[in-house]
Amino acid sequence: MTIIAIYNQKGGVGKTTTSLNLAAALAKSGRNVVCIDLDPQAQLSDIAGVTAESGNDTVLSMFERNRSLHELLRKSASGFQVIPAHGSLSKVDVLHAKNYNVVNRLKASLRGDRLGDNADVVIIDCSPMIGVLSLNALFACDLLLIPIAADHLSMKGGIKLEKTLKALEPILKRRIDRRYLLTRFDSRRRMGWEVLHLLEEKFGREVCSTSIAESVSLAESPALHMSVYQHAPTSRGAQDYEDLLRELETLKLIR
Amino acid sequence: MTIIAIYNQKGGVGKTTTSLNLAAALAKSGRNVVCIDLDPQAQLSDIAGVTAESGNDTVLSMFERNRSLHELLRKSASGFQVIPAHGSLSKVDVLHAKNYNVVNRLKASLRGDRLGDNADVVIIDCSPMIGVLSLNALFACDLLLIPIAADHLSMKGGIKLEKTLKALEPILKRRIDRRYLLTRFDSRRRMGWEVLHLLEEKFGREVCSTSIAESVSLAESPALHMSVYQHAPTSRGAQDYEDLLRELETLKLIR
Ligand SMILES: Nc1ncnc2c1ncn2[C@@H]1O[C@H](COP(=O)(O)OP(=O)(O)OP(=O)(O)O)[C@@H](O)[C@H]1O
Ligand SMILES: Nc1ncnc2c1ncn2[C@@H]1O[C@H](COP(=O)(O)OP(=O)(O)OP(=O)(O)O)[C@@H](O)[C@H]1O
Ligand SMILES: [Mg+2]
Ligand SMILES: [Mg+2]
Repeated sequence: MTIIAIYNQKGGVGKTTTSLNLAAALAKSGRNVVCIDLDPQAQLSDIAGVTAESGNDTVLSMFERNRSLHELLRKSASGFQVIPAHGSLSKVDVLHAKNYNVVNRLKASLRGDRLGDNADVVIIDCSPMIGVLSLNALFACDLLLIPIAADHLSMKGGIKLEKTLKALEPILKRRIDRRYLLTRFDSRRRMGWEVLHLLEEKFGREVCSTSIAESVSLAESPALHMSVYQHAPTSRGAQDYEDLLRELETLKLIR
Repeated sequence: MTIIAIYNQKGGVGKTTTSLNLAAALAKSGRNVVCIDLDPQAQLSDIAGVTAESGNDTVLSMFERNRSLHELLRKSASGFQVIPAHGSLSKVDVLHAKNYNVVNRLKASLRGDRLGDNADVVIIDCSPMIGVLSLNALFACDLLLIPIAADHLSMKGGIKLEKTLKALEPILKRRIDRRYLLTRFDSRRRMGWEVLHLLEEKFGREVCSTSIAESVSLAESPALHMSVYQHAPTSRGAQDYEDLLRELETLKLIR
């Protein structure tokens, strides 16, 4: 079971878009995929058509009452299962901010749980906040995928995140395996190329060879409660996330 | 003194871009402008070239030690003054989450302070989190400007925010005066027009007549530590934020 966290503390860089479409591409390839929505704004859950009635249907009940993750699994129309989020999930960041053990709860739960029977790949969509929820995702993952939108403010966010990761790794006692994914790349804009070159200069082989193009199909599919594969399977966006999947397989980051 | 909060819980919709360029347009028009950076990620501060060495240089010292806001004012190269942010500002959200009086601190401080001698307009840039910091901005402002990027996920964020505001207003005992600002509008994309029509249908006269076009100059200026007026004064983005200023003046939302 491969656990992929999708995180960047910059807002609007394509975390949810990447979670949705990478999960859909994986499901399309025949794998069992589980998406865990760790954003109290529950956007991935909404898109997937899975509603949490209360915190009980979310990982909040794992934190509060030790509920098993596999009990929280829900079917979605996009080919993967979802553990949805709910507004009350933000309690976790508030209540546990000072409890240092709480950051390993998700990792322990993913290992001890029977989720492995259900899931080849677990994708965790995070909010931009670097709080208890996102830290749980960072500490639980085998791979951290960091979307960076092709603009300078997002690039700055990526550099800031790298400092945060360097500060966390001594606590974790290992390096978090990570890849930077350039998203919303518009090849006609000079700025996109500037950001790509800055990324490669700064992070070298940790930058995905695949970039996700700015592709309106990717922005349209959520309103239709679909992945790009259901909405526009021949679009550039659909192709790019498929290419990303191939790249992660080739690098053996996904089995 | 007019206090404008720039808030939307959706990430990457142009809060910081709007804070920067509306403040610069106001300063260009001859007004005294103060920008308060209420985002622990301090992006507005970075762009403006104003660094907080620690929480003491930020509104954190107002919350913790009752420091006067005018003592925190710093000059920037973009024509307005800045009260910068710092990572430690996120303490406010954690420490005070359960203290109901803390949400009025900024309002009290803006009124009691000598900031009014310095400032015709105060612009508050918020993080996407609906925590103690953002609530302080919402409760302190005369006008809430809500940037909505021209895509469906941002539209959903706007609808969610309206529910949040409706829940807050009984506590505040007044309606928060607000305007929705369509940003990153690409007139060639059908989706942009769809979002504009949905916005007008849902929020009517609360939608600004001015929309901010997708304009690469707006995305480039931050890396140069400039507003769009310094970087590309004849660009579409520069024109749009000037038009927004005219509209707010005409509506008497800014004196
Ligand atoms: N490659 C792309 N092409 C076109 N639009 C995109 C692309 N990637 C993302 N978008 C659009 O950009 C907006 C922001 O993307 P998304 O919501 O996935 O970012 P996020 O990082 O999850 O945001 P948040 O920080 O709010 O969780 C969405 O409207 C999305 O549809
Ligand atoms: N009208 C526009 N045209 C082109 N690019 C834009 C426009 N508005 C914003 N951008 C770019 O989009 C990205 C997100 O904008 P910005 O950082 O201002 O959003 P934000 O809401 O403040 O994000 P966060 O939630 O992270 O604070 C930035 O790279 C910015 O330069
Ligand atoms: Mg998201
Ligand atoms: Mg911002």
